[in-house]
Amino acid sequence: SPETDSKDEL
Amino acid sequence: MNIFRLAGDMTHLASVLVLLLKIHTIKSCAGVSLKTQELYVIVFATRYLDIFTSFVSIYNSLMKLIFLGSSFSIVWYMRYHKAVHRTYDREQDTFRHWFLMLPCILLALLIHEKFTFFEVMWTFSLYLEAVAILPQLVLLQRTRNIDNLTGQYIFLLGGYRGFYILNWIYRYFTEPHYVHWITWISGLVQTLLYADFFYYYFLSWKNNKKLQLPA
Repeated sequence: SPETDSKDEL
Repeated sequence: MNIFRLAGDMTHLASVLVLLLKIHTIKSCAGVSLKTQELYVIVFATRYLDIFTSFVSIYNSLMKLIFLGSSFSIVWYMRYHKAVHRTYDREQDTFRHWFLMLPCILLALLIHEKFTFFEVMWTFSLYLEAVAILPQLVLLQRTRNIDNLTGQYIFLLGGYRGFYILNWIYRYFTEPHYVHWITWISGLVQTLLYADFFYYYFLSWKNNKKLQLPA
């Protein structure tokens, strides 16, 4: 889901 | 994870380690802007609000703790450690950094991916990080002569977002619907703010001269 992939970066 | 993002994170880690090394070993923060360091504390505090609620990987959580811990300890050293605090040039480090936060919070309230508390805080931290280096660059212009460690710190700090831009390009082409304009534009603005510093840093390295930014 777009939610997680944008938050997998520092 | 890709090589560009790993390089970016390692460069970012190296920048905070260089600064901690300088402050901890030679007990000096001459030429370092406390304002920029305080902005970075806010950047990480608002960026990593989900540190306990969303787990991505050991690496991700570990790095978040390192960035939070290092930014807090740098501010603590510069504010409360007697020997270090004495080397802080308060008269020169006068950038009104709280005024930087206001436009960032307003912009985050206007432009975000989702209107939730976490998303707005996360977006705020992106905008704030883009401009957090400004007090440090202004201080650099004033203090003229820059010691090597401070120069290296800024160079690495500028370089990490440059690697992230390569990471975003790579992910755009390899992951379908990986599109995050807010992240990309603020990351680009952040890297561009270092452009003149990189230019003078390269010149000083090429001519093997002390790094000096024009007044």
